[in-house]
Amino acid sequence: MNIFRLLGDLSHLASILILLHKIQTTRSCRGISFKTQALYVTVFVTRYLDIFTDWVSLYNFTMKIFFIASTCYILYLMKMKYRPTHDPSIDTFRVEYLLGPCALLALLFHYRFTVLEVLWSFSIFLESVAILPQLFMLQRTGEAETITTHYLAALGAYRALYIPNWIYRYFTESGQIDPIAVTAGLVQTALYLDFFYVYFTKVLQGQKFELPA
Amino acid sequence: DDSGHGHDEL
Repeated sequence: MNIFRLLGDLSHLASILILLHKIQTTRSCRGISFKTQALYVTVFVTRYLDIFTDWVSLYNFTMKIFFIASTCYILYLMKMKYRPTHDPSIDTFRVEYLLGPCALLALLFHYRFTVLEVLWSFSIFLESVAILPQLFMLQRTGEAETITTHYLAALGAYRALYIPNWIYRYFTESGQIDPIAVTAGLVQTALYLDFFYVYFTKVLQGQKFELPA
Repeated sequence: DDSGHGHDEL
């Protein structure tokens, strides 16, 4: 554990709490992509199957349970409790274009050819693109509630912080790198660059998040 | 040996 990794995980935790806070206080899931949230559940479930086989630490176990449970709860809020506030007609990204290639990549790139390891690879590839339906929705509507942008910023910060974490680990753990996680992580972070640009130049200056027409 | 990939990250 190093400071970048810890801050990254806390940022990830914060992003989920911000999203829950947004849904509960506005009593609405307007502006949130159900597809992205459903992809995150898929990511967490396929990646964390090892909670039954490998004990890493209490920290690791607790975070995994929290990520699975909280994201399932968000799906429940969107699909049941605040269903009328979710508009599927603007959440139109075709997730099969993500699931198919990620499954193929996982079959090609993995560390061991076992069910658990291939699913782990799948989850890494899928996480790297799971935000696309959300970003696509943002692009379509051209604007976002400020709290939604804070959610995305925290999520992006989590990914960005994993990069110095890997660099730190490379130098402190005798040249160890995880090529699958690093490659997918770089792609994932790159997807946030456009968003970050608008976030830093507008939202943090007190303006509304609006994309140029 | 690929035991370096212990998946200790979230």
